[in-house]
Amino acid sequence: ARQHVFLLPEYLKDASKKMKSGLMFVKLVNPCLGEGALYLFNMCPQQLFEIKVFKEKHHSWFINQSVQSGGLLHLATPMDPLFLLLYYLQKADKEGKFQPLDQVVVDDVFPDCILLLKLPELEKLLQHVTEEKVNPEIDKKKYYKYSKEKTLKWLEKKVNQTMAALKTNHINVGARVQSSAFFSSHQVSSDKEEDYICYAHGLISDYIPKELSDDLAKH
Amino acid sequence: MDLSELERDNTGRCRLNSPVPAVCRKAPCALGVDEAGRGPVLGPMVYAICYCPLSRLTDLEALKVADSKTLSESERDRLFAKMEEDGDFVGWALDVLSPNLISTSMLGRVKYNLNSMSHDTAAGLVQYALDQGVKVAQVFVDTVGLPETYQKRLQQCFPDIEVTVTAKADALYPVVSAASICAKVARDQVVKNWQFVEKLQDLDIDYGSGYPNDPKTKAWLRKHVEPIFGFPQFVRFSWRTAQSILEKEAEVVTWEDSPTEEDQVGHGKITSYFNEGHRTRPRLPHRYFQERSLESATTL
Amino acid sequence: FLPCEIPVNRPAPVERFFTPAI
Repeated sequence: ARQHVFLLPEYLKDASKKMKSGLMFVKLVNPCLGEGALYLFNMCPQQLFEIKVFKEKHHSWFINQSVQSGGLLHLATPMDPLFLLLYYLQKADKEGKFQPLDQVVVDDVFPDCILLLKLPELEKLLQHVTEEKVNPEIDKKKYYKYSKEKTLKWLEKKVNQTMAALKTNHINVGARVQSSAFFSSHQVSSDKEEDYICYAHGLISDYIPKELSDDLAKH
Repeated sequence: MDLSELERDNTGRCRLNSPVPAVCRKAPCALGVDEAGRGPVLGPMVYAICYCPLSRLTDLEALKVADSKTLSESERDRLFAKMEEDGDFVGWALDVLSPNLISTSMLGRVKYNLNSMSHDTAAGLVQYALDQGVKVAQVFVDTVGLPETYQKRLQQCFPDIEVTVTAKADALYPVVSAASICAKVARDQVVKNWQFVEKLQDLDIDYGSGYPNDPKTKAWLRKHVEPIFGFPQFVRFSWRTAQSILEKEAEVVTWEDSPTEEDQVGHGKITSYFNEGHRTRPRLPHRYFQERSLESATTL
Repeated sequence: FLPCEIPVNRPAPVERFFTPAI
């Protein structure tokens, strides 16, 4: 049987002990490309993890008394679920009206997207990227509409946080010539602010559709 | 012969020697070089030197160290013991090259072949005798490869010594035959006491002579080939016999510098370098991920 | 983690043949 090697945050170790299906692999949309991608969903507390895979030629694993071909290494890292919600809100925006969330986050290709509706503090999250309305007569239900202006503000915060993290972690954002494999002990201070902004924008753009990435670049 | 160092770690090389007889530091000596285990696909190759004063060569001959090839294993053991007893005028030294050292040298990225290994080992042992203060006047060596090349090489190393490289030197010179006995005794002992680090299950040690054409040896190799790890390190992986069994029985393992198919096939047509028009290239992950060979997982 | 591709998934006597060294 195939075996996989996973790097997970320590605190997930006994997730599957707490609840039967404590940790689940789900196929959800890749918000940048619209295609499918694999995620890990922790049920309690609900938390979304993206899964990146380290893939390089000429690797394999010895796992206990067995050999596993491929040498893939899967890494699960927490991901802001708002990137996924945003994808659906933008799609629904074409209808130009306020809608209840459970009519927005539907996807017959990736039906597990309804898990996103169970996220704690969902309403707080949505305030970053939507206008909302409550309909007093009917059911006090909240209705949402994608707000480009709020979203760009939210993304700007993301870019700034990312820039700070790039600096703290001495990530080489300069010209590609210096391979990141050669970590210079002292960060090459020649990396200009501009490089950090472009690099951070590029990273964030891996999680949003192309069009929004262009808007963000202008913003 | 105390081979305990080798029994502790049999993956490298180890040098053994007798005490240097005092007389060998005063009188001009003859020194013979020979090896044992050059041909087998199993076990170490052992290089040995044996030396004694020129004036005592007849005494050495009297020990009946005739052409060692005619001696049985037990006769060699007895003669070696006798040489040890008469240690007041005979000295010896050995260099045991483990099968792992032979394999890794011959298969290394920079090839170090068996002849070069042999020549260097022989020269190393002669140098060792000189460093111990032995007054070496003449060296006799059983040839490996072309005698002329080998002779020239050794003579360059030791210009003040009269070097004779010849085939069948062990039948011509008693010091070479004595060296050959030392080498064979050592190799037999190492092979007999081989410690398999691989903790083999159902290990049978009936591997015959160890020579590639010995049916017992071939059967043993086929029985002990392991599809992922090849063989125990007792085997010389660089031997054709071993390699052909690996090619049949073992998994194909590719390394970064292994020649790949496209390397072999050669480059495609020149037009293959032109991009096919406006074909949309799949959007690549951000360079942060590319530089770390990371991509989004889509399936498990 | 091996620097070579062994293109199979199978049992292997790893602890008998492979002595990890730092």
